[in-house]
Amino acid sequence: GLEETICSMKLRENIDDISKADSYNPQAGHCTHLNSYKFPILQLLQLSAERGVLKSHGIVAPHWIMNAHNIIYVTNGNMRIQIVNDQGQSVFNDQVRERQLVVVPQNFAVVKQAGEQGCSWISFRTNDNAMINTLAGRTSAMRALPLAVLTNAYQMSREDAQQLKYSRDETVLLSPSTIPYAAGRV
Amino acid sequence: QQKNECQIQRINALEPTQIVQSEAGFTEFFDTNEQQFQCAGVEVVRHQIQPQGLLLPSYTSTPILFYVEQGNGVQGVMLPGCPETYESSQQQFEGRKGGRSFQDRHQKLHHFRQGDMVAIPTGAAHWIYNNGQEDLVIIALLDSINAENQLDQVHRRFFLAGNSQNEQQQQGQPIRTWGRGQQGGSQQKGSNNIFQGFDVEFLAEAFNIDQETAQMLKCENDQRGHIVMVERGLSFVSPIMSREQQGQQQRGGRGPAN
Repeated sequence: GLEETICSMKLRENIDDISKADSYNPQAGHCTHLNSYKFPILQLLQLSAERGVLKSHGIVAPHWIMNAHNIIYVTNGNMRIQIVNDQGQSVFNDQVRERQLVVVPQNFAVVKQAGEQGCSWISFRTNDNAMINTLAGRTSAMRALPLAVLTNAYQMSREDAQQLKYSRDETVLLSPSTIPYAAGRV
Repeated sequence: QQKNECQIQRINALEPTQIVQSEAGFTEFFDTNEQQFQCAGVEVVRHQIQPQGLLLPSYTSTPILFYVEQGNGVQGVMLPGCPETYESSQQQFEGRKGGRSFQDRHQKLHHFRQGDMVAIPTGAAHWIYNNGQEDLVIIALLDSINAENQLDQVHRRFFLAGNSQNEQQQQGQPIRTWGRGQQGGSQQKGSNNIFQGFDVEFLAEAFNIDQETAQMLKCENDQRGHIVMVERGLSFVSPIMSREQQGQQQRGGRGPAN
C-alpha cells in the first residue's frame, strides 16, 4: 500500500492566497496557517508554517506557542518584535527588517507590530500542529481567567480587570489601538 | 538524555532540597541534578498552599501530572480556542458601581480534592486556588524529556502575574528560583512575570488599555511571591461555588458552608 500513501501524497500547497486566510482583519492584516490537517505530509516532517501580513501599525496579539519553536523570516516591510523569556526578561526588542530572521523558542512570549509600511513574513514551526495561546483579545488566556483571579493577581480594581479582559474583541490580529495615549507606535 | 545518565550504581530515597516561599504557601523542589531524575527525565515539585491561597497563573514547557495529597481546591486551565462557558447572569453579581454591572465569563473550572490526579498539557496556562479549610498539598511531576518539551531538559515556568523575588532561605536550604534548574547555578535572581519583559506602551496598545493599567500587569512592586493570599476569598462562576453562595445567603452569614 505504500504507493497509495506516500507516493501519491500531496507535496505542494499555496499559502499566499488571501482567500485561504485563517485570520483576517481588514484593519490589521491576515495570516494563513499550514498544518498537517491541511497538508498531511507535514505530519511526517513534524513541521508547520504560517504566512502573515500586517497592515500599517497592525499588531499580532502577545502570545506564546505551546508546542513549537517559531522561526520568523520577514519577506517584506518591517516590524518591531519583543520576545520575553521565562525570567520575564526581554531577550529581543528590535525592528526586524526584510530578509532578517528571528528564532522564537517554544513558550517564549512574543508581540509584533508592523511599521509604517506594513509587514509580511513566513514562519516555520517545529510541530505539525503548532498551537498558539494569546494574552490579549477575545480568545486569550486573560479572557479565560475569572475576574477575581485578575483582580487578586494584579492587585487591580474590578473595573480595571474588566477593561483588561474586554477591551479587545479581536483575536490574533489587532488593529492599532483606539486609545490615543495607549499608542506606542514604531 | 546524555550518555551514562542511567548507569546508576546506587539509588537513594530523596527529600526536597530547595524551597521557594510565598505569601500564602511555598513550593519545594527535589534536586534535579540527582542522577535518578536525570535518568528518568523528570522533575518533582511539592506545593503547599494555605486556605485562600492562589497559585498565580503560569504555564510550563512540560506536561504536568499532579496528585492531591491533602485538601481540596479549584483549578483553571486556559486552553486556546476553548469558549468561556462559565458565565454569570446579571443578577448573580449584584455589585454595581457607576451603573456598570460586573458580569463575568471565563473558561471551565475544575474542582479537585484529596486523592485526585490532575493533568495539565504542555504550555497551557493554569492557576490553582485553595478553597478548602486546610492546607492544599500537591505533588507534581514535570516530564522534562517529554516530546512536547522542545526547550532544554529542565522545566521552565512562565508566570503571567506576580514575581518571585522574595525567596527566603529556610531551614538551611539554599535559595531556589522558578524557571531554572540547578544546572544554571545557585543564588540566581528571581523570575518575573512575562509582562515585565514588554514595554508598557506595547502592552497598552495590544490590550487597548491605558498605560496605568498596563503597568499593573508587570507587578513590579509585588512582593507576595508566586502563591498569594486572597483576603476575602475568590469568587468565580462555578456550579459548586454557586451552591455554597446560596447556602450562605440562606443562613445570612459569611461563614463557610456546613
